[in-house]
Amino acid sequence: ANKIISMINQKGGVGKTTTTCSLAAALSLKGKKVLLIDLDPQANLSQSLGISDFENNIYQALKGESEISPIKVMNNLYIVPSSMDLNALEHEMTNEPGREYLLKELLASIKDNYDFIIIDCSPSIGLIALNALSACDTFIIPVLPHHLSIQGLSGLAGVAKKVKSRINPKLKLEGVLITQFSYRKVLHRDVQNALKKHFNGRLYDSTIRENISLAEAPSTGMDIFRYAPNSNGAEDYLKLCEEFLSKQ
Amino acid sequence: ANKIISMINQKGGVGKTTTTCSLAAALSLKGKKVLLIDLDPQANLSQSLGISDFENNIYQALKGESEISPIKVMNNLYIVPSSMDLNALEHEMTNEPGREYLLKELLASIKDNYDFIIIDCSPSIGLIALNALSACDTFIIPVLPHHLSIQGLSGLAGVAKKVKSRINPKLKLEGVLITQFSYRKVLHRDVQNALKKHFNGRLYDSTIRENISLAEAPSTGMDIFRYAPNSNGAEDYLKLCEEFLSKQ
Ligand SMILES: Nc1ncnc2c1ncn2[C@@H]1O[C@H](COP(=O)(O)OP(=O)(O)OP(=O)(O)O)[C@@H](O)[C@H]1O
Ligand SMILES: Nc1ncnc2c1ncn2[C@@H]1O[C@H](COP(=O)(O)OP(=O)(O)OP(=O)(O)O)[C@@H](O)[C@H]1O
Ligand SMILES: [Mg+2]
Ligand SMILES: [Mg+2]
Repeated sequence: ANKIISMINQKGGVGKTTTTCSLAAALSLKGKKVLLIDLDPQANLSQSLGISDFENNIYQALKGESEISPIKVMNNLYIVPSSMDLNALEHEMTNEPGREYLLKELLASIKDNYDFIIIDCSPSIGLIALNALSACDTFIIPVLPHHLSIQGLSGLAGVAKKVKSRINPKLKLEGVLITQFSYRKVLHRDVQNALKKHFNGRLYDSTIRENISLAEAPSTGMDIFRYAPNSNGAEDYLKLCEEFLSKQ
Repeated sequence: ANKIISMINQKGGVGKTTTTCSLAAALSLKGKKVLLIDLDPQANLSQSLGISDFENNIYQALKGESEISPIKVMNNLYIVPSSMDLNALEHEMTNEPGREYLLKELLASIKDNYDFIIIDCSPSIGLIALNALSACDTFIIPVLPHHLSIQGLSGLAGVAKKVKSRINPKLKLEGVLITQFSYRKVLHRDVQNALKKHFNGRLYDSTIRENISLAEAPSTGMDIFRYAPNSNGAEDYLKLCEEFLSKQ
């Protein structure tokens, strides 16, 4: 596939990191070779996979201070960790020509070594998010089934449209995923129906139920399949992975 | 009191907007005059209170293009709405001397008209967050009782310490609030105990339970007390308000 995917939504706490980590782990268990890029200065993805050594991180690679050298997490799963210094990137690159292409350039030389590269983004629409949208083939938007979570989607769509027309003509929406979904709640079903109408075939049929194991797993440094293989979280992300693969 | 309070946590989706909106509404019902500042370009706070006209927004006031002119939401409750343009502020102010003091300057002339001014922040630690921490007397940190939510607290504490020593010597932590808390979940109790040890007397005894009414209210443009006065959300935020006032 050699596909690069950004996990993006400027709304906070919608499950970007949890979905990046869980989908990547599921893909690697199915024999796909996956590289993760942690573009969030909070480094939640790196922490969730037990990485505490941020030696060769994505900030140094974007600045050209070091080669990209992924850390092996487990069979078929690699990561380039984050750094707090990413917070400074936006300022440092103010006058850099083509500053939106830094990540695309970086990934070009290693893209063919992986089936999928998945980029976890921070909750913002700044230079870092623009780099992700410029470098990727498609993007996934996780959402909570809440009003505030769907409010910002038109803003994100507007940015994606500009990136597509000016920087990355092949950019497409991979899918929209509802996380922490409970079929019993009227609000959740209402939001699901609204998203179905708005995104047509791009809303995943698979939804992710609320599951405490997903909130516990990051403290162990293990993905959901290693931490709680029989949990609802593992079951739901496996289903998502199968639906995702069926659409490749 | 004439107190300015920032609601801040770079972790996304922890309840910053919900707490700003609900605490402010509770304070206004108790006869306090409250001004809200929506510093998040997503404008979730403005939307939650039914404001759709962003004429006199905080971006224009920070740029000096217009006077600050709050919109009345209801008795004792006013708001200066957000603007998408806030995303550009960081770049536009790159070379502005004392760019962290813009908000402090703006609020100085109106501070005495209100008992409390509460600033809702976006999930980031950039120029906008620095303006909030420079302008406020104290700050409140909402957290989810999850591992990922407490990971970033040391980063936030580090930034607050620098602001205190270089820009705003009076800056203090008002309190830490656990949202979407369920006493039955072991993870939640573990996180609560860890926060109690770490923050000493600054962790609020009051916690906010998960309550679907809080996620529904924003679509109506009403705060929780007008939308669902008998809900757990209204009860919990009323208790928080009383604990908050007892500590003034
Ligand atoms: N299905 C789920 N059930 C229970 N908890 C979940 C679920 N998905 C995510 N969480 C928890 O909810 C919180 C938010 O999820 P996560 O950090 O993945 O969101 P995010 O969009 O990456 O946040 P940010 O905007 O800060 O980057 C985390 O503490 C995570 O552990
Ligand atoms: N106690 C609660 N029970 C149920 N839902 C809640 C509760 N508190 C907040 N929510 C919902 O959870 C989501 C996240 O809350 P909110 O938007 O207030 O967080 P935030 O920290 O302001 O997010 P951001 O980082 O994007 O600014 C919202 O959809 C909100 O409606
Ligand atoms: Mg994240
Ligand atoms: Mg918010």
